[in-house]
Amino acid sequence: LDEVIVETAMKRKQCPRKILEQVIKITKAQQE
Amino acid sequence: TPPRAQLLDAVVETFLQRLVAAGSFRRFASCYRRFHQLQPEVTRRIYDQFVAQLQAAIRDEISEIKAEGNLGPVLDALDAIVEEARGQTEPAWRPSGDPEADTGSILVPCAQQRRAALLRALRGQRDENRRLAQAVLAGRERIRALQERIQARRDAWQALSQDQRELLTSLGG
Amino acid sequence: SVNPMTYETQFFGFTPQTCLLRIYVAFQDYLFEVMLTVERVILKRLEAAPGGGEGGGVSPVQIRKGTEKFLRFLKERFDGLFATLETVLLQLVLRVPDHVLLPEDRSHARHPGGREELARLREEADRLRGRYEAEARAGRALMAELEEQRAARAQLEKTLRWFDGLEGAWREHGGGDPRESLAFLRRGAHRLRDVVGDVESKGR
Repeated sequence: LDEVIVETAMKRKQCPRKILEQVIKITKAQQE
Repeated sequence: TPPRAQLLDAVVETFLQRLVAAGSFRRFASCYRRFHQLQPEVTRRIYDQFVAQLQAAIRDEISEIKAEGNLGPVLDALDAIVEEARGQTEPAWRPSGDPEADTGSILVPCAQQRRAALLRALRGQRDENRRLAQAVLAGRERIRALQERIQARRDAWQALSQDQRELLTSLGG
Repeated sequence: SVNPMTYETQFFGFTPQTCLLRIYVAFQDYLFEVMLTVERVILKRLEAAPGGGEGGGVSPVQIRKGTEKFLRFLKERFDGLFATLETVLLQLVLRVPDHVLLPEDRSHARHPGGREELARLREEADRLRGRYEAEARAGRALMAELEEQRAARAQLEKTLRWFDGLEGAWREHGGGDPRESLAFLRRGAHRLRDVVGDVESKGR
């Protein structure tokens, strides 16, 4: 349980920023 | 509330004090009664050593955990984050457990920028088209004028050639 | 029901409960270790004393009993005190207060209706993109017509130059202005015809 909690919490911390970075890349590519 | 790092130290110190108070020398001596009767000073020294070692071991452990998790600066950072939220009363957002729903808010600023960029591009294209449309209309006008001039020249030449033919005809007679 | 404290874990990188479990186990181990050290020192003292352990009327078993008694008592108090320490740490130190949002989640405060707002923004962006593409097509059509106009104008100007050339050639061969020269011819012709007419009438 502890590992799952830590893993989930780390995803919640890191993934949004990574997703945002990817979406920005995609958006820029689309605009170009 | 005091800074979290200080609170952590204070809480551990209180724990230690109360633990030592609970494990008093009197209690210690009563558990080793016979030995204490035989060697009271040694018993006292052993008890003092016991307390000193236990306190040192526990304080070292806390220091080690703080160093390992970089807990000092992390707790200070949390103090700062809480301080920033001072005045807030409503419970703040928390992850819903649905990552897609939670990611929505993160992407809103990006989507707003995209919309703004598209609006700019649309306005730019519209202005360009307005300019182009005027150029096209002006161009059509110029072409119409050229066609009229050519028509006029052609009519003039045709009239001329008609006159010529009439003249020749009349001359021919 | 276990409160997994995932939000705190998101901040600290570890679950507060695990941290406290680690502290509890470490403290407990120290307590046992120090007690064993105490017992060893006492037994050594007894051996070193005149008459040795048994002679002094104190047996290792008695010492062990004393150790267990003291440890049992202390462990009981230890657990009680640690429960208080745990509560304080979980409530006041290793906790993100309910009204606090972590920096990486700040956008949720700015855009509470994230999912719906994002969907609306995406729809609007698609509409805008459609309109932009329509405008871009119109722009390309206008550019194409301008290109055609350029060609048509060049053609028409070429025709006009051709006419200019025609008139130029006419002038070059002494014809002057075509219309004037034709008028001159016509006048000449009329005069000729008059003369011819005149000659004919006199001849008759």
